[in-house]
Amino acid sequence: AMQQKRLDSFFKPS
Amino acid sequence: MFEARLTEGSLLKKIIEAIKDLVQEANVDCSEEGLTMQAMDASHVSLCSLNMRHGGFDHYRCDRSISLGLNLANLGKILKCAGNDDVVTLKAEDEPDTLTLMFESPNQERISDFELKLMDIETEHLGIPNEEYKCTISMPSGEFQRIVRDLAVIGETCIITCTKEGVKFSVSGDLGNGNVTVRQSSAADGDEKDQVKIQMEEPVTLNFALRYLGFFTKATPLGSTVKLHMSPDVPIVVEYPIDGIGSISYFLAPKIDE
Repeated sequence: AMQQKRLDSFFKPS
Repeated sequence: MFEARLTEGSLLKKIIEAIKDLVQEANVDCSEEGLTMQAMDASHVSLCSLNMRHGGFDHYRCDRSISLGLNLANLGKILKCAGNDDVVTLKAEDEPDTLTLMFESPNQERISDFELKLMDIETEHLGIPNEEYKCTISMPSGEFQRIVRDLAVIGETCIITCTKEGVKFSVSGDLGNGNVTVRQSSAADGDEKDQVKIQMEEPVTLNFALRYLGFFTKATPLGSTVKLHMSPDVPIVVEYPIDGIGSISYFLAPKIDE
């Protein structure tokens, strides 16, 4: 099934 | 002291309308360069980034960088008190508890001021790399809004496929399925702002939640053009340039088949 990714898994906190 | 004056005050109304359904609270950072805001939605699936350059304001002064913690729904309520033709001025002290908004009618016959209480907002700031995307699509913002609205009736997820020939938006749901393809305009096709332009290094296909794309299209009144930036397996950027002042960009994480 399609899973909605979260932004945190692409961009790191600065 | 912070002071920013916008002759076209309705721009500020449109900007808040474009953000407030996605993000409830946000810090607006004011510096010499201008205003910026970065905020994620509650589920951390999407992010809204606003950039307003100081040069886009009719008057701009910021002696010390400050952060304004805003409840956007409440700011929207106050901005509703401004007339569409009003000049809007924002003011805050160096260590502000409130943001002052002043509205002036074009003929100066009516001047009002409001104070909005500021909040302490703890937010996570994400570092977004300045990346070259494999596909950049420029299209009329109204066309994009229509596609998102139409497809959302049929299903929850939109497959966006970009090739040199065009961009295909596909959806499937319980009642059936649908596709809308917009093709790259030829140079002879009318107005610049009505054109579909595709810059592509390699074709990209990605899946996105239509619900979020729908939130982003609240920015449609801000400009005639929207730009979609896509690369494989990374968030899409839906960018609305705001003439002469900056832009509002939305990032949305893809849905991935696991």
